Amino acid sequence: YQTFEGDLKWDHHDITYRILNYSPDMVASLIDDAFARAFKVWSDVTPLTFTRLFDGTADIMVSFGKADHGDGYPFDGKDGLLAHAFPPGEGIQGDAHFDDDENWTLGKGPAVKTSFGNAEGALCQFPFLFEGKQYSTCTTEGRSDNLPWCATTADYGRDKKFGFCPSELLYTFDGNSDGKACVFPFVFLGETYEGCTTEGRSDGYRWCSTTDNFDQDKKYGFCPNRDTAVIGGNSEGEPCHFPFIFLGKKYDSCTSEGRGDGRLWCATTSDFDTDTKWGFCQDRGYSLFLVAAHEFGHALGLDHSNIRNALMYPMYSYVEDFSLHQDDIEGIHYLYGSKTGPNPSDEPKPEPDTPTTESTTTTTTHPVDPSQNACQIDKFDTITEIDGDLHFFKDRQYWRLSSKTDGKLEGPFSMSKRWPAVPAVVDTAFEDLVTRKIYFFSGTRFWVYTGQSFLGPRSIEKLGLSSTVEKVEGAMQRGKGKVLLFSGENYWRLDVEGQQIDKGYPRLTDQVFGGVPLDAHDVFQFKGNSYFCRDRFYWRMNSKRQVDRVGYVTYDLLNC
Amino acid sequence: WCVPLKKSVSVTFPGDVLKNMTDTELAESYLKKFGYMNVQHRSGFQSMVSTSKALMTMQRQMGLEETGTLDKSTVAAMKAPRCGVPDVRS
Repeated sequence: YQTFEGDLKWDHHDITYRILNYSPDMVASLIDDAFARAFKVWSDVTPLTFTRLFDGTADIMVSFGKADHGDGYPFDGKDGLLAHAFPPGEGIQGDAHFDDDENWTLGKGPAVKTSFGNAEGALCQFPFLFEGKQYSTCTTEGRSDNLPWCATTADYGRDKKFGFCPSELLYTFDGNSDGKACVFPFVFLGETYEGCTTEGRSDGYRWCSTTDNFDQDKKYGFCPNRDTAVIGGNSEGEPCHFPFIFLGKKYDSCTSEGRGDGRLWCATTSDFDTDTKWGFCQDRGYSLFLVAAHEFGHALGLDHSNIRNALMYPMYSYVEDFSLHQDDIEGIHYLYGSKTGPNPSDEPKPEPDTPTTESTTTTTTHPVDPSQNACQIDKFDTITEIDGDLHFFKDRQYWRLSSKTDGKLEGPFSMSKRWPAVPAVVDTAFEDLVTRKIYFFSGTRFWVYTGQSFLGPRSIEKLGLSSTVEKVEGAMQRGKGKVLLFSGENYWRLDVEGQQIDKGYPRLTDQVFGGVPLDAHDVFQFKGNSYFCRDRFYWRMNSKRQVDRVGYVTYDLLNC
Repeated sequence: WCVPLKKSVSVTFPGDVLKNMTDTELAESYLKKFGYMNVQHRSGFQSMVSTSKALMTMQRQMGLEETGTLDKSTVAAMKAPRCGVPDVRS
């Protein structure tokens, strides 16, 4: 193995990455997965962790580009150079670029992930049988809406399992239309277009308008390549047109006729002799996972190896069941050491204070139902420690387990008396141990109470949570001024003083809090233990991150 | 019983990025692109490495027989898909 001059490497172990754009060759979820698996190749053997960011600047910025893509190291069309990456450091250092004139697959021909249909997103099975005929590509046969589909088992007639193939009639990617499908015909610069086009772009990507008039609405998206799309030639991305005429003869499939290099090609119109529109047919393509694992090796500080079977060997070769070569492992261990347990997270410096907005909300107080018995409640909205007492919230009311009167349960109390601005259902709440401020989260908004005065509602995006987070389901104080916020399978670390999420988040909950339910509806910290609640149960994790107890909220915590 | 040999016609395909370089041109461009030749050192010193020596270095890096000549396996290796990061760093 080789490292770069001066043993360039990252000075931290929690590396971040961001995918800047996608290739039309595979659906985004397959590309996401290929990159995640490629990073896992390295995190499996080192103390490094890789966290995906969805905006801002990450250590490793990953993108696709063609020919001259802006870094002074142009790609070279199909084949030849596949990708490149820069050694660790600031700016373009650490970034990885992939040549989008290549045919990106999983290494064994078109990876066609279906959508809709009844196959739950399974990949197409090629060849498949339909009405006695074998198909090795998606087809519109049997449909009047011209949507390409495929079977996800070898025999559609027997299994009836199918899904729709990538098509601009179903969805687009990137652009500014949130994946909406193309609208045909559409007007662009006064011209009418019946299909995707590269017009107006210099990077050769095919795009379409997602309304009938781009000039007016400026709404667009990029067209996914169909599995019958040609590669290169003078019609990149256009589907083959079968049958087509070539030198007066009719062809129903790809051919190498007319070429000296034996490569299969097809026409993208019905008559090559008159239109000469063509491209290369789908081949096995290059495994995005394997090439990415190699490039990320560069982005971590490894140079090329001269061991032919090593991942860091410069030339590409497809491997079915990939595993890192000892040479690669020794190289990356030289830079970062071997895998150890989960790293203690070092505390970044607190951010300068950020201004907060005052807002007022009129509320009405709600009478409490004294007969409501906390022991009959299966699932509390949230549980949290305030002033040293455990509070249980449910539908505008709360109960308090007083630490002063040896655990006697008090309540119910009306929330609107003490925190009038907070809505009926609280997803989570926590008291900041430094300022004694109380944060309430409901849906995508939050309120901050200091005694009787409050700020909010404000959007959780103000804290740096991404717009995809629908609600914050848990909060766990971590040392002075840091709080972990949980949602779904992820968690973020909030710098309370700076009111901002720390860099390098989100992280996967189960990677750090192993053994707790990933669908916990509530998470809180109490007396040095972390509690993950799901329905009537809780999982208690001690400070050594061991789950040392699973029990009932009512019997064990409420002493019912 | 073999199928009668078809007379194959060679056609010009518009937009065909045929990299119709000679093997020597291919070798020259490859050795420069991946740092084996015309290495610009940090000091600005330009070391002119002979093609044969550059070929030997490349053949060693690729685990090929080190002949210093543009043999078949070396040409094939130069045409194979690969990473764009140079093999020899200046």
